[in-house]
Amino acid sequence: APVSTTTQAEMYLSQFGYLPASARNPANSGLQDKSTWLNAIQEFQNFAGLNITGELDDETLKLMSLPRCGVRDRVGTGDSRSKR
Amino acid sequence: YALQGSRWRVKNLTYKVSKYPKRLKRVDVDAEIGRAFAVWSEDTDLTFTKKTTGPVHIEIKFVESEHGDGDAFDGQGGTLAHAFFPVFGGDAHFDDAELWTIGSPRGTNLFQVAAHEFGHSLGLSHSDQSSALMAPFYRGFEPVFRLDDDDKAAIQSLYGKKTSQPKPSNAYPVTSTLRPSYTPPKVPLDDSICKDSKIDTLFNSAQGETYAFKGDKFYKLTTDSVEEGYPQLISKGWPGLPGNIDAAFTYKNGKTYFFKGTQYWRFQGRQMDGVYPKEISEGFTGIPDHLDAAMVWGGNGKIYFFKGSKFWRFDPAKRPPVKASYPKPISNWEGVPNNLDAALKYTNGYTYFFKGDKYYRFHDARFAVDTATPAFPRPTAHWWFGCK
Repeated sequence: APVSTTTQAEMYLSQFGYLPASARNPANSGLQDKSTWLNAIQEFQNFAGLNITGELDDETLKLMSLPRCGVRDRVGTGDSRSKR
Repeated sequence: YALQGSRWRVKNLTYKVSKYPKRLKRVDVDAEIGRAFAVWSEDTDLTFTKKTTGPVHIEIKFVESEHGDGDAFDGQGGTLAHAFFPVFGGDAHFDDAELWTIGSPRGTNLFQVAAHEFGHSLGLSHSDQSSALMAPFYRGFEPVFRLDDDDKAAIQSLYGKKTSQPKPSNAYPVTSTLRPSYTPPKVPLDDSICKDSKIDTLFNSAQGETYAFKGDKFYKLTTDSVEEGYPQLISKGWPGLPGNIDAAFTYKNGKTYFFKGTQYWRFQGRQMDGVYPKEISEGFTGIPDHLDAAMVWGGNGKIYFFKGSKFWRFDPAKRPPVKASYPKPISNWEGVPNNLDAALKYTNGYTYFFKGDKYYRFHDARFAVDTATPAFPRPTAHWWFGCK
């Protein structure tokens, strides 16, 4: 199913390095200020080659629903996973 | 492309699969993993050696949910796999809740995802080029894989361009450095088609290329012989298609139909076009099973099927698609024998019929086998396969 809610989008953007890790917890989602949220969506849209609207439009949500690699997109945030 | 910032200081790397997926055979997984590494050794001096025990540079595991690295997998869909950059060890983990498949449009293609993950293992981050292997989103099964220039530039920026000639290896297929992209392993060149030129089927692709199928192999034909590098395996050229095909044709919709026994398959180019096989009786009502030959005849663009001493004309636009007056005797096609092996509307406008080691050229306007010197039938081996 496509990512259909803001909460799921927050978790997605957090998981792949566009939002701080705290956004993975839905209880913390309200703590994101508007510009952080907007920037995160815009960064994702920019990276994915979508129109940079800053909004969770259908195209953005559809891309978030695609199967993908679990390594974080953003350089500098994806290398925190440690092997052992 | 984007680089993470770390790379291996050696170019001869080792790997092992320490936990195999539950739904695939080990030998198949080994082959696909080998092919996936070969993607990265094609344009660099990197080598990858498979080990089964002891320490290795890159450890590969198929695991589910939480698996010890703090980054749990999420079940089918979503995250398919992840890998560690060189500075963190290079290991690659695949979510075993996915339906990993090989050479099939169903499920998730193991080769493609593994090649992507090994890019991370070598130091590549995600690319923002959607055509790149290192783009983060799975783009569906691609029967013919081609490493994007973006990926090539990325890996060469870390490990340099290839300087050595490729060495044969039993771990994975190695392809020539002269070829611009990875292609499936070829069957060694042989002249078996010259010794026994009876073929299963012949057809033209939508692009006008002519292919001959025989057993589990196929030949790409030039105007007078077989193109270099053939035969190749049908299973590699048309993933999901079995060998020993009875009949095939490409229709005006650009799709190629293959028939075997009671079933048929539809392909768009080299990719299966949906869920196949299906029963001939369902998709081609009125056409018998176990066909001898099929073709789209240039005279009227309709589909003709041949079996034994009879033929059927099929018009998908009509209901029923086969008129009650069919089947009719093949003898209506003056000079064409019964029990054909193949029929082909060739790019020169002629229709050709094949039986045993001989073929017949049919003159559509006169509706009879052509008169020429030397006479028809002629030996297929010489005229079609370039045999001496």
